[in-house]
Amino acid sequence: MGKIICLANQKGGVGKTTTAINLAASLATLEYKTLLVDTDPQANASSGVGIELTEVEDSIYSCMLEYLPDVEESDEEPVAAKDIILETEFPNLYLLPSNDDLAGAEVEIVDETGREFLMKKALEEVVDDFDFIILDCSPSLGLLTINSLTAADSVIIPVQCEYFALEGLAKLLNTIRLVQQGLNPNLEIEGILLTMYDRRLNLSNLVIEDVHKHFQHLVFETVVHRNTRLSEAPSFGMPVLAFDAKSKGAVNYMNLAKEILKKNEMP
Amino acid sequence: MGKIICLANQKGGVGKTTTAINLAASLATLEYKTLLVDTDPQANASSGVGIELTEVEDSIYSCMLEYLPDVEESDEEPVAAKDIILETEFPNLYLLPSNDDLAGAEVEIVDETGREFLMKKALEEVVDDFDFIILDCSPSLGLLTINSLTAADSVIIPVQCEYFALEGLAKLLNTIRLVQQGLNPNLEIEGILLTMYDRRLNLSNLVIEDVHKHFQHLVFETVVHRNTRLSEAPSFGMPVLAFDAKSKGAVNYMNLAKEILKKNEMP
Ligand SMILES: Nc1ncnc2c1ncn2[C@@H]1O[C@H](COP(=O)(O)OP(=O)(O)OP(=O)(O)O)[C@@H](O)[C@H]1O
Ligand SMILES: Nc1ncnc2c1ncn2[C@@H]1O[C@H](COP(=O)(O)OP(=O)(O)OP(=O)(O)O)[C@@H](O)[C@H]1O
Ligand SMILES: [Mg+2]
Ligand SMILES: [Mg+2]
Repeated sequence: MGKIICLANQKGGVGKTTTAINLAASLATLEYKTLLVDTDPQANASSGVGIELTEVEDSIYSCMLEYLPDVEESDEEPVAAKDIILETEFPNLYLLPSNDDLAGAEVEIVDETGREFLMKKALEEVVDDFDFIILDCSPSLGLLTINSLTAADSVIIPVQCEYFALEGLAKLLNTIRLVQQGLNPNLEIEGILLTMYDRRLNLSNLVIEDVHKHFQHLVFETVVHRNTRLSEAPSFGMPVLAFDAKSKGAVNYMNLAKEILKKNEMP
Repeated sequence: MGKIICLANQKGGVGKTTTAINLAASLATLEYKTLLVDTDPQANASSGVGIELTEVEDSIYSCMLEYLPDVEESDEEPVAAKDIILETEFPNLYLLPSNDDLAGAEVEIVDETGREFLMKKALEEVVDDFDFIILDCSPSLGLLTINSLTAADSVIIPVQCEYFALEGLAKLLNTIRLVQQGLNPNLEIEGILLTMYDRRLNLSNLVIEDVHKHFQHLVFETVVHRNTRLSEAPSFGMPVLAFDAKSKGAVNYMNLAKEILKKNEMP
């Protein structure tokens, strides 16, 4: 039974996609069969692992449609997740891609009963084929992110070492608590991950101090430093491990993978 | 008749809020009466100009409700924009704040007729009181951003000098084109603003080259450099001009204001 981990934060540009891609690639390198699911219509996770977006026909949304109560009436051909999972050039790393259909998803499912459980249902048929499933979310607390939080076993919260990123944390933790109380009682917080840390900046150090003060038991030991190789790698369509394995970014994300494995008592 | 300029980009963390706050403050310093409208539930623009979020009772959403066809039935007391505009500590700079109500707005107005025009109507009664109205948007192309694009005279597109930010540009320009064809034929592109430029980084230079190659007539001459004073200023609740007027960030945004004034033939 694979573990489903979701990356969520409504603040934009905090490193959700960078973490999803590079954590998934690190787990894959450690021989865990890993599925990266791109639930963001921007499709950054898909292009960041080298998938050509114009060739993607179906996304996770086509699989979710299959579980709508009145799907017989819709002329869209429902699709099983198994049938649209793509291999990447990276061993043990697979992708369930995103495409433009996702942009209209939230408005289309808003009146459906059981709308928060569609992604969970879509992933149920593949969860046993993988050791880890990593969900990348868009910068929002809308229905797609709620679907991801409902499908997940745990959530990683990337927090950029900046002031605005700190502000939104309380609201995100509140949304997670609501999901735990209603839609997904088993949802745990895997951890708060500090990203784009730059030790030369006073602000970076203040944010780290603040996060440790308020949430110390939730914060990962691993801190991801600001590292240009992390932002260059996606332009070559590859995780940083394939682009520059000796870079600080690659080392940070490999450490994060190992810290998560240790915490979950996996070899 | 004040000019309404909206900041839009569905990619997160590209500098929409930083541009909205600091452009508005620069225009205010040049003696133009300026209103900053925070349409993002994250309320970063509101806190970035020193407004205490817990004290905000009404947001732009309460004003939009006033224009719903069946507002008599709703028990929410509609509110006029004039009545909730706040002064900031910065001369000539006013704020229409955000609050949590905005988070539910898109789902609540999705079935209303004329739903895209609600913000335009709400701002019509104050547009003559200001020289400029600057709208900050959330990282999404949902109904609130569509409302902002429909209300605006022009749109500024901040593009971070990073690979993922470049990818989303075509989709955003397509959305703008759709708004111009249907909802707001007068909408112009004020310009594409390159942000967080770091001349030492190869990637930064590649992105600048690429944007100039494809969109040269749309790109502002002003480029906003990466500058820590810009990210420190919001933690003190002030625009960078008030925090450190000699910083590169303050100079960049003042230049942007002057470039926009010149383009619009204003003194
Ligand atoms: N540690 C890092 N060092 C340097 N650059 C980074 C780092 N992490 C992420 N980046 C870059 O910062 C930008 C924002 O990161 P990313 O796109 O992963 O954030 P996100 O939270 O997924 O954004 P969105 O909210 O739009 O989905 C990207 O251009 C990425 O390449
Ligand atoms: N030129 C710059 N130099 C350094 N830091 C910057 C610059 N512009 C913005 N920042 C910082 O980068 C982060 C992202 O910027 P900002 O929040 O303005 O982006 P945004 O597009 O409004 O994000 P969102 O998509 O979440 O609304 C913030 O922490 C901000 O302080
Ligand atoms: Mg992302
Ligand atoms: Mg913002």
